[in-house]
Amino acid sequence: MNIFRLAGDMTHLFSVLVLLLKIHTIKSCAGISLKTQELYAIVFTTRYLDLFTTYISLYNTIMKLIFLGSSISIVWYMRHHKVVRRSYDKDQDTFRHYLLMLPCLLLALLINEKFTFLEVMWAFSLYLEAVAILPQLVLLQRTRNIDNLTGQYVLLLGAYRALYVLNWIYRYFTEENYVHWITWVSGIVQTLLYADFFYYYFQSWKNNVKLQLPA
Amino acid sequence: QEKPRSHDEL
Repeated sequence: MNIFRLAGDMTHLFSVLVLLLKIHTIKSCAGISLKTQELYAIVFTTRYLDLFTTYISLYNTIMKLIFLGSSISIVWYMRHHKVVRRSYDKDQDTFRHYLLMLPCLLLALLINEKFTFLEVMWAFSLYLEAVAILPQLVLLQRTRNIDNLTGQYVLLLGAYRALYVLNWIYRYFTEENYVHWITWVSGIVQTLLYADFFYYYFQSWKNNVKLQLPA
Repeated sequence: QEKPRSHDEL
């Protein structure tokens, strides 16, 4: 494992921890899109089906279980916890996220590394992850005041994606036969979606003002 | 022997 991959996994882990911290200690999910969290729960459930068929490493298994467990529990908290669910910006979080799923499924049926159930699900999870952040970005844009934890959550997620791109470049040059077009293209699309947010985040950080996205 | 695939990533 190279440093970019490890740093990418760690920023991903931290993003989840930041979100759980917000939910557990502040008992608030204000500014967090349930739509995006539901998509992530579906992304990890469909991608990690190979937990049952392939063993890669203890690290890999533990991380998969963490991402599965945390994404499902975040959805549960936002939907059912009697305090947390009251802070959910239901009226602002109106992105019709289920409409993203059908095109991703069709694309996965057409473009996959192998036409088997696990491979189609794997490709589906990659396509869906690429667009899963959209409801969150729309919600951020609608929310006037973005609190620090929410801003940091999205920043960490974006950093995780950018580090994975560096990891692919590194692996391409250091490993034989390491070519994965599906992962790369969907990963790059996903990273580009964060570019706008990054821009405004660093502007607000540089000028030391509260993060606000233009309407 | 098949090389490990992208599936070793998360």
